[in-house]
Amino acid sequence: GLEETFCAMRMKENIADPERADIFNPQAGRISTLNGYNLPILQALGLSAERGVLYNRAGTVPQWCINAHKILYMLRGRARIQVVNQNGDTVFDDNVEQGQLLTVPQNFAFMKRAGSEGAEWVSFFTNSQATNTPMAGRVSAIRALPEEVVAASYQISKEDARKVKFNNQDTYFFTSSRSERRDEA
Amino acid sequence: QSQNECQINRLNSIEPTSRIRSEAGTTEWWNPNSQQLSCAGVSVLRQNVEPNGLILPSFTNAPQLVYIVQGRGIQGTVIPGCAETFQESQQGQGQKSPRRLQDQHQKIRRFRRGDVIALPAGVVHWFYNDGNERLVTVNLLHTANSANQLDDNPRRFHLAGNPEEEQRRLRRFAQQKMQGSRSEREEMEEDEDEEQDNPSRSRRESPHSREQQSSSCNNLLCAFDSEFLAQAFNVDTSLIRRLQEVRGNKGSIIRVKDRLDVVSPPRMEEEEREERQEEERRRERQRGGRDN
Repeated sequence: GLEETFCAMRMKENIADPERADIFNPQAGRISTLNGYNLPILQALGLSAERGVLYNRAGTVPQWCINAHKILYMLRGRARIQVVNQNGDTVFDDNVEQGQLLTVPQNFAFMKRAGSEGAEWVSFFTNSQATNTPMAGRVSAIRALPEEVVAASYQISKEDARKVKFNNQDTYFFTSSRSERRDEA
Repeated sequence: QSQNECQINRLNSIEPTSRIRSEAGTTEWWNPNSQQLSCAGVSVLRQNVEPNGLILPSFTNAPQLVYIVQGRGIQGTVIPGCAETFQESQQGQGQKSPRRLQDQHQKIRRFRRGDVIALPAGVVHWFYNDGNERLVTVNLLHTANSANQLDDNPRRFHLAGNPEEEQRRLRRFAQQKMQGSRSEREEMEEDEDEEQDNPSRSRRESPHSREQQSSSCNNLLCAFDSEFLAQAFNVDTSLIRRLQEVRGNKGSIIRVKDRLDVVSPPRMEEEEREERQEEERRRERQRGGRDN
C-alpha cells in the first residue's frame, strides 16, 4: 500500500506560472500559494510557501500571519518592507533587494511596497496552513469590526470610521496613488 | 521549557503581581515567570471593566480561554476570511433619501457570568461591557501551545489605543525571565566568548534591520508609514494621521462616550425579564438598606 500512497505522493508544484495565481489584480500584482490543501505532503512537513509579484509601486496591505513565521526571499526587484512588533515598534523599515532574506515573526504586522521596477519574492511559512489577516481592504480585520467599535477605538467620527472600513474595495493589494503616478509622469 | 521549571517541591496560591490602570478599568497580570505558571506553560490575567467600557481590539500570541466571573456584555472575534454576516437592514430607504452605506461586520456574541470564551491565537477580539455592573474576566493564555511559534513570553498586539504601561510590564517579565535563565545557564559562556572573538557577528546578520526603535505610539497602526497606510485604506493622509494620533494615556480599556450601538440580534425576552427582576431586587435591597 505504501507504494500507492506515500511513495507516490505528489512532491512538486510550480507556483511561478502566472495562470496559477490565487490572488490577482491587473494593476497591482499576483500571489500564488502552496499549502497543505493543494500539496498534501506539506501537511506532514508543517510548511507552506507563497510566490508573489508586485508591479510598479504597488503594495500589499498591512497584515500579520496568525500561525506561522514568514521567511521572505526577494527574487527580483526590490520592495520597501515595514515590520512592527507587539509594542508598536518598527523593527524593520528598509528596502529588501534581490537576493536578500527577511524573517517576519509570527503575529508581527508587516506591509510592503514595490519599487519602480516591481518586486518578485518567494515566502516560506512554518505552518502548512499559514493564514494572513489583512488590516485593510475587503476581507480585513478592520472591516470585520463594527463601525462604532472602529470609531470609539480610534476616537474618530462614524463617517471617518466608515471610510476606513469600506474605501479600499480591493483584496490584499493597493496600487500607487494617482498623485504619485502624476509625479512620475 | 527549561528542565528546572517543573521541579516543584512546594506550591503556594498566588496573587496578581502587576496592576495596570486604564481609563475604564484595570488589567492585572500574574507573574508568568512564577514557577507553577512556567511549568504549566501558561500566563494568566484578570480584567476589570467599568460599565460602558470597551477592551480595545487586540490579539495574542497564544490561544486563550476567557471566563466571565462577573457582568455581561458583547464580544467580537475577527476570524480571517469569514464574511461580515451582521448587516444593517436596507429596508425603509426610499430612493429619495440619500443612500447611506450600511454597516456590516462579523458575528458578535453576547456573554454573561459563567461563560467561557475560546479565542484562537492571532485572532482579533474586543469586549464591551453593556451591563450595569463591572465586568470581570479571567484570561488564560496557553503560551506553550503549538499554535504559538514565538517564545513563551505572553504578547498582546493592539490594533488601537495606547497600552504603553501594559507593554512595559510584559517587557519587564520577559527581561526577568531572560535574566533568570541566563543565571541558570552560566556555563554557556562560550557564546559570549564567540561574540568577543567576532563582535560584528550580530550586526552582520541583518545589514538592513535597524535597532528596535522605541516610540510613543504603542499600537500596530501607529508604526506604519502614514502615506503607505493612506494608500492601503484608500483614504486621505490626514485621516490616517488622526488614526495614528495617541490622545491621552487611556490604556487598553476605554470609556465609550455614548452607548455602543452595533448591529446585533435582539436578546431573549426571558433573559431581559430576568435582568429587570434582578435590577428591581437590587434596588429594593438598596432601599431596604437605607431604611434600616
